[in-house]
Amino acid sequence: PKTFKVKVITMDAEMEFSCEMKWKGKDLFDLVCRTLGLRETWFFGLQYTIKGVCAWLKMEKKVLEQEIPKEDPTQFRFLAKFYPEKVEEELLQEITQHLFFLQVKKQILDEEIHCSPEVTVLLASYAVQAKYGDYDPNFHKPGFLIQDELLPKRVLKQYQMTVHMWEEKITAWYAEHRGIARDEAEMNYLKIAQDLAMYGVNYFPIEQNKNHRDLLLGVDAKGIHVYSINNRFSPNRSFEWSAIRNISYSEKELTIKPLDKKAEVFKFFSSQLKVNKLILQLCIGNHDLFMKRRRVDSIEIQQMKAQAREEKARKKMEH
Amino acid sequence: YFARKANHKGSYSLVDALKSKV
Repeated sequence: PKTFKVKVITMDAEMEFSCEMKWKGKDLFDLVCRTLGLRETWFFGLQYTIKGVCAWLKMEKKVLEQEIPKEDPTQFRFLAKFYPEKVEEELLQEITQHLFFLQVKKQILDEEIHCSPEVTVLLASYAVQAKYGDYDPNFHKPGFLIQDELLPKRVLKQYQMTVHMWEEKITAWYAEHRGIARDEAEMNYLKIAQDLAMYGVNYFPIEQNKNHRDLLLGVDAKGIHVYSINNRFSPNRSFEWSAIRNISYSEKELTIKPLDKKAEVFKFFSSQLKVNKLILQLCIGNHDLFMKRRRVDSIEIQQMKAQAREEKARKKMEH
Repeated sequence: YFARKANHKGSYSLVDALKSKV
């Protein structure tokens, strides 16, 4: 059969695949997951950028029938599209935890997730533990962290401190983590990161009245939130998934109907129809996971949880 | 529970989605 090439970029690798012309998004996605050995596939997606807007490859539609960039090979980013409510309960496989760790770390370093200087230092110390293992002053001599990107640029600029002073600060915490294995260190990182206000939120500029893009809409694992444009930390309003009846769009307008029929219907405009489609897609996916978490685990999940427990116990013994 | 009426319109009923999964 005729094929076309795609390049898939994960948080730590690049892969090339030959796809059959008739393949749906799901065929490519499944192949990537199999190649990575990833079973917790429901958090992830294949992302691309078209005309400056982020989009996710649709699973049920043929790859070539989607509005993907015309390049050879076509590039996709394999990324977490949805986030768990509690990392420690939901992320079971080590590979899943590792991919989340790398993605969230990048978001924090790129300042897409705001984080106080104190917390960034603590997070950096867990990242160092994950990378270098236990601290050994004979081996980890001053300057050993110089090459590593560990703190957001904003934090580095905020203080009059040399790189060596930062290294000392991070190392003081790092030395405390002795005995923590790589996967544990990454999980500790995620447990702290998940409490940051901007973690796991997809933000979209919206306007309630035309010509005033004065608000932000945030979609996350718990629901939909509305923020002032200059405050991404605390929403003015929140709609939990369990309190929403219906979400719909028509062109650029989007409507959220609360379950409580007496409550006010929330209407707003996004920048383009494409964005509304993306918002609805994220709402459906997050709501689906929200329902799944509140049901009895499937046999597959039960097995994975048992396996993860065994694996953890085995590692602890080895360690 | 997800309906696309035309290419520029879409609707998702969370209530129906919940009912269908119970």
